[in-house]
Amino acid sequence: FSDPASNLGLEDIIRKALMGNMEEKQE
Amino acid sequence: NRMHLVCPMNTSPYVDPQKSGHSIWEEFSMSFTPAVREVVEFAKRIPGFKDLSQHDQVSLLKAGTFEVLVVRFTSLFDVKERTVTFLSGRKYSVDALRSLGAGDLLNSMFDFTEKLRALNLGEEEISLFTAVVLVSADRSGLENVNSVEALQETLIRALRSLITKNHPNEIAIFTKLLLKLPDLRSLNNMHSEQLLAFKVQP
Repeated sequence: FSDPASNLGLEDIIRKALMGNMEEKQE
Repeated sequence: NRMHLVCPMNTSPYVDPQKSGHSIWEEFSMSFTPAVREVVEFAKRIPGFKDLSQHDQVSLLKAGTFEVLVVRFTSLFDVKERTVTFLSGRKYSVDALRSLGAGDLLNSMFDFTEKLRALNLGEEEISLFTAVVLVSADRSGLENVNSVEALQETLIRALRSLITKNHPNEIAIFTKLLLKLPDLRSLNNMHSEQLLAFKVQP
């Protein structure tokens, strides 16, 4: 548990929230 | 065996001792997730943020979300009454939270809130400052530091211009505001330590 952001599952929440934006960028 | 959650991103600092560590953790996660989503939505609206690589967008948000939330939620900290409002809307005194295990981080949050409020910034200024907090080229793990740095400089210039326009006789406000950035880093580090301690024995 060396990464507090990973501890919180923060990256997963952020990636999901960004997803719409990311899909748009990949097009 | 920790029985209290002193972070205001919970509905209450009191934890049902019958609940498992996993369900406490799940509830905590459910509580702060909407706030994190709001930070992501805010980031998407920063001009130029969406042009950064996906990797760097995630890295900046991972590193800076707590700091953004600190700035956004200063309203939860009543400096005069020395209370903290939790998500349920209920207020808890500093003394009560201290007796539940809150330590230096709580005092530092009040200090930060007091100093930021003293600058009397408007909504637009706080919003632009928050963008500067998020787009920091010295966060670890960035793959294109130059792009982040260029955006950061643009945002800092815009912030300086806005502060100069709104407070023509108080240019020191801009300097004071930039000096809040290391304060936020310090709060972030203290918060990370608390999180690590919590997760080890959920």
